[in-house]
Amino acid sequence: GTRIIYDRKFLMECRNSP
Amino acid sequence: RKLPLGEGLEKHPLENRWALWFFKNDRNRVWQDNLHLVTKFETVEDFWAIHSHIKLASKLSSGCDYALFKDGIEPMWEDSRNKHGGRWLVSLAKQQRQSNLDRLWLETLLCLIGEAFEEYSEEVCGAVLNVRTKGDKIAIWTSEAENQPAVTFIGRVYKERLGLSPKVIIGYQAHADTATKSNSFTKNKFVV
Repeated sequence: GTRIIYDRKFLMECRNSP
Repeated sequence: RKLPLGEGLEKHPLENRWALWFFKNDRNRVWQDNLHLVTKFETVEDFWAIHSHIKLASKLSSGCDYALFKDGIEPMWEDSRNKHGGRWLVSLAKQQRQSNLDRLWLETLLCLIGEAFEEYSEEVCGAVLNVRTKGDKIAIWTSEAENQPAVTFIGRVYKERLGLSPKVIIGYQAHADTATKSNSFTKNKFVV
């Protein structure tokens, strides 16, 4: 139950952060 | 979750460490000698750094592949984690290379690194992109073709994430069937 799941929105936001 | 690396420099760890592979077709060499490990990464930020520094799928020459696999699994049928598995295969029409390929491949990568298949993500081994003149292909490889609940869940989520129309049918093929086929047709074990 401790799997690290990232949704699409979060991953895309990380792309654009400095 | 964050790895503290100093102010403003946190990276977001992934559930798995991933290895990116590149295959360039050279008929004078055996298949395995054309397969190269590019790099490994285990954070969201490192994934984007790599993605922005390599060629887009649509810019690769025909005959080239990208593969993203969990660290420790080689992108070939023979690996013990792949041997009994299979793939959800998305075959693209020629004209989709310009219109769709980069988006579909990126979406595939995001499904993998983000663990989009929840508890069934354990079954995922990796994904392969084949750039081919006759039509490009993208596939997600899983480790056990007989695991119907996992395979069908992954297929349904994957199809939805790719934004494919309900009219489009994608099929799952066991590697054992692909490896022993006598022509270019491999039967689908499951479809979604």
